[in-house]
Amino acid sequence: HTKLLQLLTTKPE
Amino acid sequence: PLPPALTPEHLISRIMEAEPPEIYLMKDMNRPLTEANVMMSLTNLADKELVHMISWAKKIPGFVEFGLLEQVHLLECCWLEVLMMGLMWRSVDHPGKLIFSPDLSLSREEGNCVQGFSEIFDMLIAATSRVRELKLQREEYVCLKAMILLNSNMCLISSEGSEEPQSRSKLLRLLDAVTDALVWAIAKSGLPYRQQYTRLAHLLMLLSHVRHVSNKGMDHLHCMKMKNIVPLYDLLLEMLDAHIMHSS
Repeated sequence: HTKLLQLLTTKPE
Repeated sequence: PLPPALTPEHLISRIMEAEPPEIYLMKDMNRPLTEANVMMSLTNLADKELVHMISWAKKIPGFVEFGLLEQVHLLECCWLEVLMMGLMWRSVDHPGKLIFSPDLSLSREEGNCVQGFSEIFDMLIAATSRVRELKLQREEYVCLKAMILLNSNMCLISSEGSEEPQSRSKLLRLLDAVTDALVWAIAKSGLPYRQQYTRLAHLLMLLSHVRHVSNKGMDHLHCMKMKNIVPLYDLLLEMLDAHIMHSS
């Protein structure tokens, strides 16, 4: 789940 | 995980603010309506919606307090249910049609071009009629969607030793808070007390249909992937594979 993890750990803009 | 000061009213307004924007397909639906074209458009749209769903989940109060793996697991379990609930909400004023996006709606007949779709289409249209019949309100809708997320792995979580021990009780507390918010939203309607709790039951019973259609849809998508009918986009593929892995 690379993409999912990446989106979950991205700080909101 | 909730700050104690968060009243049902505040919680609902936070969940309302978390709502994703309308997603457009942004290109003409490929015509003619062939199996490959329809599946291509629907999976393209689903992939875009999934990106917004992650942001939505992160804005549900308490969600980011869960461990990262717990967040992953919750989303992997519920994503198609959440997509379908949104689809039903968008389609509520269009009997007999499914409004996948403002620029992509399909009638039952148009959906028939995809093998195995008619059964799922009919179930979605029937569930949408039930939503129409219940006159679901926006505040109730957003609570139900949050409940789908928080309830998605309730019956899997205890069987997995790797979960942190407080995770389940955190989840239950948050689910209770969303339930309070839903009860508050129903009470606002001014219905007599007895009708308020029968309405609560009717709304929650919708969720078992959503779970059922989602499972059917998941099998269908898996089947389409196996038959190489449609190229799947990265996030959608990841979510599908995770679901198939969890359920097998």
